[in-house]
Amino acid sequence: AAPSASTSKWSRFVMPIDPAHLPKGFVVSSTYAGIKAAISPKPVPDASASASTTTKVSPKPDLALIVSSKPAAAAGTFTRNVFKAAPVVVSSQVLLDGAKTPEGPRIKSILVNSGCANAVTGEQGMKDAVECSDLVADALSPALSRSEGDAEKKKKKKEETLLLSTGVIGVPLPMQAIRKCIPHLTSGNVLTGDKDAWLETARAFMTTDTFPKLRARSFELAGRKCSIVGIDKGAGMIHPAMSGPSTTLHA
Amino acid sequence: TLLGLLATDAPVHPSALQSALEHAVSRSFNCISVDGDMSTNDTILLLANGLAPRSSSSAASGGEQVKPGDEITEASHPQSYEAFKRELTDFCKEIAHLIVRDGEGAEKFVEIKVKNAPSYETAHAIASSISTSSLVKCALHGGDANWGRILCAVGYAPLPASASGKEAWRIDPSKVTVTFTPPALASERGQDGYEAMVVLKDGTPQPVDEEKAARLLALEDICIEVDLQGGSGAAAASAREEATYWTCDLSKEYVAINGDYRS
Repeated sequence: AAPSASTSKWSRFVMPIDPAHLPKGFVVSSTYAGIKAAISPKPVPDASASASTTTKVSPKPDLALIVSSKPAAAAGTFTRNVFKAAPVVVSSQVLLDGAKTPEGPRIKSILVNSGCANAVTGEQGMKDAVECSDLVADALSPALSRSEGDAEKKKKKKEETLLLSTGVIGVPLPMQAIRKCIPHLTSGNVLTGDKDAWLETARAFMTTDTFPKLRARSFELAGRKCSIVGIDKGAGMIHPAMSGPSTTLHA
Repeated sequence: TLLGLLATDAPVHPSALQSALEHAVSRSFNCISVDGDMSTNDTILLLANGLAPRSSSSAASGGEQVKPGDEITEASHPQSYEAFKRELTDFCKEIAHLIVRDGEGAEKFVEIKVKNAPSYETAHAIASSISTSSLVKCALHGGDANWGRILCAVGYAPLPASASGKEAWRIDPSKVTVTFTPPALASERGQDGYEAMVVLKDGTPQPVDEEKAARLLALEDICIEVDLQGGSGAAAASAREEATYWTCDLSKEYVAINGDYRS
């Protein structure tokens, strides 16, 4: 209830995360893939170029990966907008397919990008979304790729990775940039569960947001000491009316 | 676009996870608005890997326990499911509020509570209507306790169809009361001059102390309470449901940002 909003929102709403509140078995990674620069019709200001000669500023990450050490129970809510973006359709379908199995949807990872929404991108957008999912699954499960038949491999891959995209509508994902970054994101040397990595992941979600949105807390549940971490993003085009995975899918 | 990712080590089965998430989202993310526009990409994902360690205090606390390898479902662990749902809803509200605080050009964080409606959906629809009114949001940006714009947005809210098929429920204009209340933080701090201010009582405008109004609306956090007092028609006597929505003001900065965003 401060009298004014003059103080920077970053300094007021970005809270330090207590590592004790981070859930067990999750690791994250993020990188700058140059997604917006790759699709932009006009040059995107480069933070590193405009910085002073003495201070080099790294560009904000725009691609991030969240991995669970074991396949996790998964749930989702999605926009009711008729023009559902490709990642919305793919993720929704993965959850619907998983719900038909006795164990329910089990997910290993989530790939997030900002800069390009992969929305209203037609058949190519769907192919790109599926390829993103497959690339991550391949990189995280090389043994699986080698040992299993193509049909089984493809089925398992689709169940393993969910997608989140945000940014400009109507422009294809710059797949070359994404393909180049996925081996780095999935590397065991890069994936980590520390609080700074979570904050960088939260930054990767940002578009016109002025600060990363990250919170974590712990609670007791049925004899377990549980924790939850949450990241969200959004500053404009915000009036959600989401529902569970729908059988009415569009892209 | 709203994107959200939640990850927990709680042991919850996917079906229970889905229903808990839908409940939490209906009370948090689906109750925020910055500009009234729904994105093509809005998504909230929740993962639960069940790797939470046993609690050292769990044996003494009694209650439901989850065996190793087991997961909470609505049927198997009803109390734990309800507890998880409450925890998740509260957490979702916390991070949903950050979106509103960072609304493009936003300088105010506004909580709108609609009380004594016949259903949660009705209260939600009315709160949504107020939260998306450009004129209400401009008034709040200017620190104007403009109850007329609030009342107008209440009056045109698209209400859910009556399920009973009997006499439809209606908003009764002669019962509606609008109050600007001090935000919780100001109340907790015992700050002076932030008393609740009734601007419309039973449909009748009340004298407003402009000085007090100016102080209250100068705060970053603004709370508005709309009491329908049951309305009229079907179910009026038992109309006790409420919903809360969170929105922000509308500033020139919003236009500047979105006039420059290229697709």
